[in-house]
Amino acid sequence: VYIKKIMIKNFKSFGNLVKLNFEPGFNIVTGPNGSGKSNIIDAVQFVLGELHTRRMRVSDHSGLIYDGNEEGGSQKASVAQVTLTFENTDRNLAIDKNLVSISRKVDRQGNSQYYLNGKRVSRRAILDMLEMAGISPGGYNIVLQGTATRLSDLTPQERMKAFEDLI
Amino acid sequence: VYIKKIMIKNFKSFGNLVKLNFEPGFNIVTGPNGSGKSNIIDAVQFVLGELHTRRMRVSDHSGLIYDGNEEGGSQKASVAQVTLTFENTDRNLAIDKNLVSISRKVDRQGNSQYYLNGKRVSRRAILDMLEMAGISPGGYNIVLQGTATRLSDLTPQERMKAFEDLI
Amino acid sequence: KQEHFMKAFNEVCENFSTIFAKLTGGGEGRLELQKPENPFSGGVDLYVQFPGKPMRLVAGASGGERSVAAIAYLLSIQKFLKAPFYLFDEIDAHLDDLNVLKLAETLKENSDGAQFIVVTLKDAMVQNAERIYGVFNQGGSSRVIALPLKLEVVS
Amino acid sequence: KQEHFMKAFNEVCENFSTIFAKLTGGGEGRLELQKPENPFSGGVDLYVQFPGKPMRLVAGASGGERSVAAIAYLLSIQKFLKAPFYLFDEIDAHLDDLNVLKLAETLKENSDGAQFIVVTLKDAMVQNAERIYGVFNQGGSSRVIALPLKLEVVS
Ligand SMILES: Nc1ncnc2c1ncn2[C@@H]1O[C@H](COP(=O)(O)OP(=O)(O)OP(=O)(O)O)[C@@H](O)[C@H]1O
Ligand SMILES: Nc1ncnc2c1ncn2[C@@H]1O[C@H](COP(=O)(O)OP(=O)(O)OP(=O)(O)O)[C@@H](O)[C@H]1O
Ligand SMILES: [Mg+2]
Ligand SMILES: [Mg+2]
Repeated sequence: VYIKKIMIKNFKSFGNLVKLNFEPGFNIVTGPNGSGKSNIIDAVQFVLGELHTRRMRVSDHSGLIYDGNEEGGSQKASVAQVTLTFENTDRNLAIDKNLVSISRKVDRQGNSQYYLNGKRVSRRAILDMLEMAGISPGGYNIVLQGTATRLSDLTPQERMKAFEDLI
Repeated sequence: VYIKKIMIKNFKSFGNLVKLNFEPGFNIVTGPNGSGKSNIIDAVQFVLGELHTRRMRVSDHSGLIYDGNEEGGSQKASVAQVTLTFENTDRNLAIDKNLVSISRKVDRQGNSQYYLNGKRVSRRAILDMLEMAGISPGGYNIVLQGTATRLSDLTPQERMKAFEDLI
Repeated sequence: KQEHFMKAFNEVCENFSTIFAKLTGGGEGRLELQKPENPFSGGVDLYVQFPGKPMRLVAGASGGERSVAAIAYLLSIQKFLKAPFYLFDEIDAHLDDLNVLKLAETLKENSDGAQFIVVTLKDAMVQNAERIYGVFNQGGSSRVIALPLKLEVVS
Repeated sequence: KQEHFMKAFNEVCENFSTIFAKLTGGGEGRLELQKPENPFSGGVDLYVQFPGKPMRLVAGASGGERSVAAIAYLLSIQKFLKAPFYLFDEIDAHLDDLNVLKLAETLKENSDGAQFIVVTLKDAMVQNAERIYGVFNQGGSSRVIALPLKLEVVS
């Protein structure tokens, strides 16, 4: 399993539909300050079911939705949507398909809808499926900006606890 | 007033006596990871009277003292000392001298001794003199590693409080 | 007390928008009292507008943008209340090359009558310095040498 | 449970010292149980020895050294429990040029059978990548283009 494609529309600074095709191996994302790099990582956390808006660096759900730009003429959006497509030839996701896509929409009141291969499902259904493949929104495999030393700064007890969770 | 000279001996990674002569203007300190750059900043906080060892990234006072290197043959030191010499031609420090030096020693039990121009004085005497010139160990003019966005991350109330303290 | 505060606040506000515009090549930075009629009962909001973007509270900006705003804020206080020296430890860690260059130029311009001691790993900062100190480890102990000006970052 | 834990722990320990040695050019990294006879009643200590320095607890190391140790620890778990993908947001911000280069080479070597998506502003990382995505702001909205490999960092 790996991330094959991410589609982002009206999520944070992504006012237009943006598609990113990824491959396995060593992918680099670069660009000027404020261009939207960390917002891509927030988009992945979001579609994996992250509930804490703090981890996506906003104070409430409406902060996740593109808020437009008067000068550029684009309007405030009312719904944000992110779709993530996994390559699943190894069947690590318990779905008998080569491509598995999950999707999440949110409106300005904070109501979320989740989709699995286009069909509406519960958040729990998505989380259970991902957990089997070792994927979760707050997993150790996602290192947010400014937290590079976090794994070194754990206390010995926290490190043991994290170890137990992993095994 | 500005920092003219810093002398560091057996403070953290400085096992030998090191002297740094600074000038006003734009001074750069650079070097590889782990070479001792942040320890120079810790040395300044230390001599200004900083009591919280956490701000100097150690768990207790003995962590401030050079702990030697068996391979290199150097011993664990028993006392760390930092001396800071200010250029005081503008007399912003209430001392009638062109050069004013403050010094602090600490032993492994955490006992500190403070000196002003070579004479033993109390910590309070040093802090009072420095405060008149707008110098304090935890001042806004010292930005520690990893805290560059701190002034932007304050809440509006914290920002007002910091403003009131400054005026 | 309130009069004294307002005088100081207005001066820092002016400094902030001037320095922020310089650091961002034309952006607009604003400090605003939440309760202008009774300042101490409210807080101080910090708004930033980066070129080509709408004005927003600084908390919603990116990591690099928040570093730029924090540095502009710090320098705007400096003009008002001159601290004898400034110690900055890798404040440029999350800045892109363009912002590092603008910061280096701004520090150089503001260094008359001030003392900046800046720890950095970035070439663009080193190249603008008036004095460079190289720190290195020898035999398990830190040493420092003054470097001639036209040198690359020690790595 | 304890048997299962010990098997996992020993494997991660071995991975950690191998990867730490590779990242530091010969340094020694060690994970140790505080209470080996009853592991769950104690914690896990992380010791690091950088070339030319004594062994010490990781908490006492410098910012860049702690980043290197954390990355080695993360990659040592990866060998044991392969996560389908890794997202790293500027984990190299406090690394000097030499450590950035070593990190880029290590990620490249470990990327068979894994997927790293790494946000960076450093040239040395971009030059080692297999694919580069450039993010930029146009008309107040973020866009992304796939960049040809031999390009400098967009700034
Ligand atoms: N709801 C929103 N609508 C529109 N723009 C937003 C929204 N939320 C955040 N932004 C903007 O998104 C921009 C990009 O943020 P992001 O943190 O992704 O930048 P970055 O590329 O990671 O930059 P840096 O290199 O500084 O870390 C910021 O300028 C921020 O103001
Ligand atoms: N009491 C001590 N005795 C000897 N060495 C120490 C002591 N305390 C800390 N050190 C060592 O000092 C070294 C330098 O630390 P410092 O944080 O100053 O590095 P730095 O140059 O700022 O590096 P970076 O670029 O990674 O931030 C570290 O390797 C650390 O292990
Ligand atoms: Mg970012
Ligand atoms: Mg440092």
